[in-house]
Amino acid sequence: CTSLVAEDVNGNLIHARNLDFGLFMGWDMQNRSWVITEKLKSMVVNIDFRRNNHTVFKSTNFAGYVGMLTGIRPHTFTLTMNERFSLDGGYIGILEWILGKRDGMWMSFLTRSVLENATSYEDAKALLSDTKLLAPAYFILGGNRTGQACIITRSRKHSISPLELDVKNGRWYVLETNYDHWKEPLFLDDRRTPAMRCMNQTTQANISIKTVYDVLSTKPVLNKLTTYTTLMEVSKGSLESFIRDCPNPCMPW
Amino acid sequence: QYVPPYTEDCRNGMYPPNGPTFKGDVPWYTVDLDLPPSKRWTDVITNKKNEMVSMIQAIRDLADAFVPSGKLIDLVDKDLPLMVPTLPYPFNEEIRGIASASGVPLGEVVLFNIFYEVFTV
Repeated sequence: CTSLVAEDVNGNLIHARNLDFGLFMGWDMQNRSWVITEKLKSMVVNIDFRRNNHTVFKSTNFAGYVGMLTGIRPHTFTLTMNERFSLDGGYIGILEWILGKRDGMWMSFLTRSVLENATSYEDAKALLSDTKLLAPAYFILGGNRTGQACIITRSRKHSISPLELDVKNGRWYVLETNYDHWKEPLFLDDRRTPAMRCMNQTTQANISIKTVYDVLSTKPVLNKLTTYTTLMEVSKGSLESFIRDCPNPCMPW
Repeated sequence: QYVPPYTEDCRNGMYPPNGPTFKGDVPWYTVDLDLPPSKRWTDVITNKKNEMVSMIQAIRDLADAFVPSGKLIDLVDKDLPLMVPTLPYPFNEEIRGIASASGVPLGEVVLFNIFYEVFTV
């Protein structure tokens, strides 16, 4: 996955993501594609969650999955999550859960609760940073005011070295793939470098929904695992998603 | 990470989406949070039942490839439903509603919904 939040020169925040999933879960030699990834593409839906006939939040989901991976609370905040690998992983959380130690939260139920109940960027940030989890994760959160965006790197129990927008010092976007921002990504799976190169080439003066979509359409940021691309603008309360394909030759991940 | 043609120079002019990297728009549905949790996803699942069943079957095939005896599937179908009462409300009830609307065994809908934690294994 690749998630990013960028601030344009007018202080507008754009939050976008590629949802990549299905690694090592069956390779279709004939079509040169991942079996599960192709199945998931047909299950992608946009959902408008309403209460008292008003939109509470909107999301892009896989049908049948009640948790949230991509969502917007219009005019308030935007949220995506990327997978994080750690030896202190989900299997330990599941084991604890089965043994009756149930003080942690399932990742996707937390993101769903945040989108459904948090009423501000700060509120969402606190919940995503402090709630104990069953598995590690990256939460990429955008707010509704200039400078409000961060990458929350979560272990099961802690938030580690959050990375915030810092426009004054030149950090006008934050971008997360699936590696800790203070470490080099695995050289075999470096989607961060090409994505940052394209963002820097675009420059803040030209960043928009369109140019962000260009970045997420550039191989290997776009790869054989990419199921959908979502573009969100908190100030407009807009969310739009597109099913993706990566024509050969294309990186398998 | 510069291995053309698997990587490329920064694209432009890709929006509005079109061409070989665009496989289609995403349909919109409404989930009414005023409905009982077990009824909320009925619209979505009614429309996407076949796709969901097909995806679950692909995961079953994968599980059978790893454990040909079928014991892994048995474990999912027999034991995972026992977890449903331990999952937080309303998600447990929503998962029950999805299983009944789709006809997919409850344990397999649970597995789909906790896949993030399971996949880290």
